[in-house]
Amino acid sequence: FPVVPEAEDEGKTLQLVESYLQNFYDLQKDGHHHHLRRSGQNPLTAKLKEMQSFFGLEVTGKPDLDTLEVMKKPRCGIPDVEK
Amino acid sequence: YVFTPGNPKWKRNNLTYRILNYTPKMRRADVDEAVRKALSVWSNVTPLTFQRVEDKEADIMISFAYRDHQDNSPFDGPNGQLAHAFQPGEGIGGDVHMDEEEAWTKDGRGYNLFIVLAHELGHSLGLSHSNDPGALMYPTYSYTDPNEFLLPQDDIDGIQAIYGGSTAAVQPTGPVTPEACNPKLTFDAITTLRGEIFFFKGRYMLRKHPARTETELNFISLFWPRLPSGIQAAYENIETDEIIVFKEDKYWVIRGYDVLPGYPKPIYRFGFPKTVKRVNAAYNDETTGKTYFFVADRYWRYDEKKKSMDHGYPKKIVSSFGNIGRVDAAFQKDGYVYFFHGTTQFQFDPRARQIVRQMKSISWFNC
Repeated sequence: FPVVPEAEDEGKTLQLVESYLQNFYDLQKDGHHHHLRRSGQNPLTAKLKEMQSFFGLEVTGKPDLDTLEVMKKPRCGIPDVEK
Repeated sequence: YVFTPGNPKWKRNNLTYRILNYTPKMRRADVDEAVRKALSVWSNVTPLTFQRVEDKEADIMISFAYRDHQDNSPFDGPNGQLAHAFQPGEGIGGDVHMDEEEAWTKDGRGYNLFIVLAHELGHSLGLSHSNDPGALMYPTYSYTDPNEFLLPQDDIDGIQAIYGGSTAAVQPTGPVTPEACNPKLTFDAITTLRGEIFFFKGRYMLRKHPARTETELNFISLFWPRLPSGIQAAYENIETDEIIVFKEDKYWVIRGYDVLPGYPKPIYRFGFPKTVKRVNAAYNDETTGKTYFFVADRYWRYDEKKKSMDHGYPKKIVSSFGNIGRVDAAFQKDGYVYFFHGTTQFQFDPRARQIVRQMKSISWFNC
């Protein structure tokens, strides 16, 4: 304490990314907190890539600015992939 | 387009719908009209018919709902998730739920009820989300003037693959989303804007920033909701930091994200004769500050400081610019003028007064 602003942002970003992928890309809510920075193929990264591919974004597996911009757009509540 | 997994579809073409409740944010008549228009988007291109019923179960039950409304998919308050719908089937199948906490409207403010309803009804009929950015079944909201709305070809192909074509003698077609590297791509208008280049096509604009390799595709309405689609000519006045866009006999002046109040105005304010009904292309010469307007096979030259057409115009395009034919779109960059005619692009050197290169129309998109 105090929280490092960047760390706080990352917390918010992670929350946005997780809830978006749970709502629309069938990311399982398994109680484990995903880490944005862990290298390798954690479920969140795989789902993030799936979402980036669907929207024609650059597939980075990272919540870059373009990806977050799309996640913040108002949208239909139906998932984009089979749930 | 994508079918809903399991390919659910209605076994009958004559479906019923019922409006269970209304949002206090719109007049009831406007909600009824939005529902009717949204249903006609799909009935116009298929054999499907929709009959309104009251006081009994309908195939498609339409309602406004608040947060947790007992369907295991609670709404999330303003913005975010706007609505959802259920695939064809008994009971809740086909039903459409709109998030009551959204700012529903019948125009470009808030969220246009017609547009969102039309999208959700696609789900009610068996379509899933499409990854075509121009499709109605694309997951994110984007506004289109309901009076100009045409069901895109991607959605027509999808729904007709489920229910077959329309009973009309002529099959309806819809707009196709432009692809930057499609060699057949032509443009309605092109302008520079603060160092970027905007290529207008139908209701879309392709945006090219010199420092980015990829090209961005957006709806014109994303930046300028008050502008129509089908812009016919555009140019940037660097002195005033404005772009001026033309359609038919009207023009708009834009500064940044704002269409200036009091527009559109008649093009005759520039000094065109009444015989001119539309402008095909325009560019502003960054050296002389003169603006060149191209109409059919002639062109005019306008003095932005004097705010009047120069004498001695119109002149034949061929007499000053060579064999470039009719001009669809034009812009100037780094001293050269680029003329677009169909899929051909001519690079013209105004100092040497000659065409110095000929390219494909899509040469700016790093294909």
